[in-house]
Amino acid sequence: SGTQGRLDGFFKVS
Amino acid sequence: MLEGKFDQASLLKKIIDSIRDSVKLCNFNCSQNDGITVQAIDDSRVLLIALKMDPGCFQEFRCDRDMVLGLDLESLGKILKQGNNEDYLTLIAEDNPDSLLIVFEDKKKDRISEFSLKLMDIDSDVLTIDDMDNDCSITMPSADFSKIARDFKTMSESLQIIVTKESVKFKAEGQIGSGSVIFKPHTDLDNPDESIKIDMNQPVNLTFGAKYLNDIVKASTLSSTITIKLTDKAPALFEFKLPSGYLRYYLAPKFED
Repeated sequence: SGTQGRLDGFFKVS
Repeated sequence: MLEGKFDQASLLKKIIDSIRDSVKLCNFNCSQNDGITVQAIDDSRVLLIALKMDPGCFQEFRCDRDMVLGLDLESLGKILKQGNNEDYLTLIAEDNPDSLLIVFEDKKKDRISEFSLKLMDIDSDVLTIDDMDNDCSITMPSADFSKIARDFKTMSESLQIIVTKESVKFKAEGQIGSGSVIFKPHTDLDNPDESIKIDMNQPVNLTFGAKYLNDIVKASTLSSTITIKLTDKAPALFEFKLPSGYLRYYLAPKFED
């Protein structure tokens, strides 16, 4: 049920 | 030099037990002002752990120079099992260390156990987490949330969290059927930790992977309450307070196909 989102789309890699 | 002494070994044991199933290798960043901080993301890049053990978590803490300790949590877990929960536990590292010294002291007997753990060079990217404006914030007993996460996982791979001003609803739909639990806000004056607080700017309806929630609720041993911050179409924050500092989990939601 549904596709699991990833964090990379929300938080910037520094 | 780093020297951090916990009054009870159980605190570090519980913290490591709460994160080692999600991340295997992580850097412990040590500094005089911030104590020990850790940021680590799981291999699937769905769950991020942010740990802050302020100097107040320790009975004694000194860190003359900022240092990074690269640790294999499985190995650290093996060593932590060697001490008793009530022992003093001291972490000691020289400047530019290649190993971490872990010392347990029994409070009643004259027994001191020392272990050395090899450190690793761990290459990990650090994610910048800006303070988000959240649509909702829920504070509730961690045992209640833990029970829901564990029970509903037996029914469904996903758990839906639906927040309105009047209530928070946890809902699961699986092959055998569906279920939901609704909590309404209430204040327990005798046992404040039993209270349920809901702050809502906007209603939300988010779905999370049950597997990840089950990893998160392992931290329920650390705090009797959990704070959950939710924002539409954004990662959720699950926070457990430490005696001084916090253990936070950021979890990406699921999206409709």
